[in-house]
Amino acid sequence: TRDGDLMETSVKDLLIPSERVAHVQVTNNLEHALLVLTKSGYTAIPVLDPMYKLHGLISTPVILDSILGLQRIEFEMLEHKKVSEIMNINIPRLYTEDELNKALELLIDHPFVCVENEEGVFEGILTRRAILKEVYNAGVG
Amino acid sequence: TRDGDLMETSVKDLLIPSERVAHVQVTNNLEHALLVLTKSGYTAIPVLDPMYKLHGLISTPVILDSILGLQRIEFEMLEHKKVSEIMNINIPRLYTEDELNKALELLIDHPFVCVENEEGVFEGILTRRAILKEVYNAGVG
Ligand SMILES: Nc1ncnc2c1ncn2[C@@H]1O[C@@H]2COP(=O)(O)O[C@H]3[C@@H](O)[C@H](n4cnc5c(N)ncnc54)O[C@@H]3COP(=O)(O)O[C@H]2[C@H]1O
Ligand SMILES: Nc1ncnc2c1ncn2[C@@H]1O[C@@H]2COP(=O)(O)O[C@H]3[C@@H](O)[C@H](n4cnc5c(N)ncnc54)O[C@@H]3COP(=O)(O)O[C@H]2[C@H]1O
Repeated sequence: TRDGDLMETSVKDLLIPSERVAHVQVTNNLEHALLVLTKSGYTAIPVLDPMYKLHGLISTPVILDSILGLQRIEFEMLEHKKVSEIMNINIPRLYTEDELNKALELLIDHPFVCVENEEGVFEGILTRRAILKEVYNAGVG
Repeated sequence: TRDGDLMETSVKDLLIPSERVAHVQVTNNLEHALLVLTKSGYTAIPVLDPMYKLHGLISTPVILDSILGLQRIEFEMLEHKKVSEIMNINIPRLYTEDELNKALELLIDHPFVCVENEEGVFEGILTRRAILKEVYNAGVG
């Protein structure tokens, strides 16, 4: 059936590999993180350590909210705060062998989900765009 | 068939109505727009005029990029720039009577799509989250 196309695809077939994923280091400050986010054009990116272990996600709304004062956005606070202080650590993870149906369920509430291997090394991300393209091409509309 | 569930739903069944959509006015400056984006927690929102006509979208990456200098993000420029100068006007639109399949195709490349009625009045937005939830519940995984 048409549905069959979708079930045969796995997470590893659709993921964006780690070397193409913009990220920051867990030791960076927020000024550096906001520059990387702005230059990449992405609104949220993974936070990794030098061993390519995933620590969380950092996003523009969370950075801007952390420096929001009563009257204005206090940009001078950026260099004094660290990524590790405000990153979101409560994030779902997928494994390369996971079925697409599990990815679909997680992508309902997350614009992308990070993918790891059995040893916990970051392999890349699966995005809503990739799964929507797959669903559309499988002709389920 | 399971696919049937998806085809019976239309854009107007899944849209977030305009009164629940954060937006800015086309005459606002960028400082106001960045505050509305930060307080709402959204990374992109519609730009409307007082007659609820849609003019474009404004997003945090585009605002931050417009004030990115050589060495740093020049935040003092925000109050001197207008939303109308940098908003994205090249955006897809849906009509309330459109089929979900057309929405699915547009949502591949856009996190949300604005919905209008025949007179061009803004009715709300259709998000990737809403369509992914519908696809998942229709059991196409
Ligand atoms: N340079 C570009 N070229 C073409 N289209 C672009 C683009 N930047 C953004 N988009 C479009 O905008 C959507 C939302 O981007 P956002 O940065 O908010 O949200 C992104 C971003 O947070 C993250 N992401 C995607 N690719 C990434 C990468 N290579 N490195 C790091 N993060 C990435 O995954 C989220 C979902 O990505 P997805 O592709 O589903 O959805 C993307 C894509 O459809
Ligand atoms: N307050 C909140 N509560 C729960 N989940 C939240 C949330 N804020 C963001 N999210 C989650 O993060 C996703 C990306 O949000 P973002 O602001 O980048 O991208 C959003 C935002 O640009 C816009 N959007 C969604 N709801 C909106 C609203 N009520 N007013 C204005 N814009 C809205 O549509 C895009 C896609 O929305 P979608 O729901 O598919 O996807 C949302 C949703 O899954």
